[in-house]
Amino acid sequence: AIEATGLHKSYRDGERSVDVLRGADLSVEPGEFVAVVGPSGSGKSTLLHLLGALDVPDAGSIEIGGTAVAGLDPVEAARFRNRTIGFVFQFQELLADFDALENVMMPGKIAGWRSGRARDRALELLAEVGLEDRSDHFPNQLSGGERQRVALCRALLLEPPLLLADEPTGNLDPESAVRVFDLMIALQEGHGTTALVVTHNPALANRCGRLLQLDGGRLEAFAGASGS
Amino acid sequence: AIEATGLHKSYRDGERSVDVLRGADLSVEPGEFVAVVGPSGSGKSTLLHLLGALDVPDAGSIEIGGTAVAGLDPVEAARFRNRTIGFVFQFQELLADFDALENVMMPGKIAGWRSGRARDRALELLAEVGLEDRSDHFPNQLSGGERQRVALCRALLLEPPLLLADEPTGNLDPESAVRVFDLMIALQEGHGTTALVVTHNPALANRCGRLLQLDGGRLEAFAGASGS
Ligand SMILES: Nc1ncnc2c1ncn2[C@@H]1O[C@H](COP(=O)(O)OP(=O)(O)OP(=O)(O)O)[C@@H](O)[C@H]1O
Ligand SMILES: Nc1ncnc2c1ncn2[C@@H]1O[C@H](COP(=O)(O)OP(=O)(O)OP(=O)(O)O)[C@@H](O)[C@H]1O
Ligand SMILES: [Mg+2]
Ligand SMILES: [Mg+2]
Repeated sequence: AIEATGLHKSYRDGERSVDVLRGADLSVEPGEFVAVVGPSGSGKSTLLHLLGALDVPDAGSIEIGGTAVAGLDPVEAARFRNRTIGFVFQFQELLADFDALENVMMPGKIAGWRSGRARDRALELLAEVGLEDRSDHFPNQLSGGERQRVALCRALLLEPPLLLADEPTGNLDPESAVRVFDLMIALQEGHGTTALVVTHNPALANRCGRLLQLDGGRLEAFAGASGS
Repeated sequence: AIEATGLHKSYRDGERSVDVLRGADLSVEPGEFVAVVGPSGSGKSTLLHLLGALDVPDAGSIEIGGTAVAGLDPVEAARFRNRTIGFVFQFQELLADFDALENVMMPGKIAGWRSGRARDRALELLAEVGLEDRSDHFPNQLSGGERQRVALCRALLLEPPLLLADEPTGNLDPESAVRVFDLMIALQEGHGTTALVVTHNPALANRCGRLLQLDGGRLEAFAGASGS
């Protein structure tokens, strides 16, 4: 489902250059559930933005479901993302002028679904994360963890083939975090969804089929609890 | 250091009313390090905003260091907060037009410090959280966990008597989270700072001298891992 080879990404600002990814490779089979861990600042969000066609690598190639994403123009990339990728951002980026239900329904509107279908599916997802009573709240009327759960529902609305989630449980208490992970795993088992989840939570990472760590700008199999 | 009695807080929006705090009491001695846990949506951020004089309860009283905070006018409240309370928000709220160093120095500027003193102290704090190389990055040039660490440094600049931190480690890997907690505990031990920290991380909560949970809109001693 994901084939990424030789990814390089630096941020340049005048003279300084922060070299984040330095030849990262990644191969994920359809239906796999992969966790990515690594220190704060190691490049996990950067990697996810490249995989989600939200940014372009300085070098290297990325194929999602056989489509080369780096070559897409902005319009094609947006349509590809809408149909193929469910993305949960580290900072949820809900639309402030729409309530929770409307935010979750949004990918359906963009994809041209009947609004009845989008609405039913959105309400079902919100109920699964315990937010049926919050559907008419605006983002600034939601707690941090509630916003995070709404963002996950939005990413799952279209039952996308690929879910990319950037720390989807960072603002959740342990029980809510488990329920969110259950929901993602259920999607994978029910629909064969491929998932790549960045998480700092070791308990959740261990529930994933595969565990990778980002170290020195490259991905490698997780080496176990780091000794010092 | 904190005496809060009978706190009530609801959010009203037309007809509906979300009753969040329902008679919460809290008494914290100077120098205590208290953790507050509770499910997502239970009212932890709401409580912290009241204690930090960023919002006003519907009923009840709050004294911080003997000062009744609910009665302060906005100017007095702002000065009180600047001098007395270090606040780390759940969503860090750094100023986008200032770099990390300037953000951390800001409370010093507001308090009238010489900029040399604010700068030295800010650099020292940034180094303690491993961000000496990021002092000239703007917030949108920082990772999620880096922004969170910068926000903590800003809250600690004036060595405030009271630290209120709303999930200060939610975006941090386990090792960075431990370092951040070490920094907060060092402040408490070195300066007698009182700290109230909302956290979802059980390992960190257990390092605090006292553990409270928010349940049904009131605070109570943590009842241990919840059975189901
Ligand atoms: N626009 C930018 N300009 C310069 N440096 C940047 C920029 N964006 C990110 N960085 C740096 O790149 C590095 C990687 O950032 P990234 O957000 O990918 O890290 P991360 O692994 O997601 O961290 P976290 O776990 O804290 O969310 C960080 O050290 C950050 O300071
Ligand atoms: N402006 C508002 N209008 C209506 N309801 C609100 C508003 N702000 C917050 N709420 C609701 O009040 C409740 C408490 O919110 P709060 O942010 O204090 O929770 P929290 O314990 O900090 O949660 P989390 O752990 O997810 O951050 C939530 O259920 C939220 O939906
Ligand atoms: Mg990140
Ligand atoms: Mg909160």
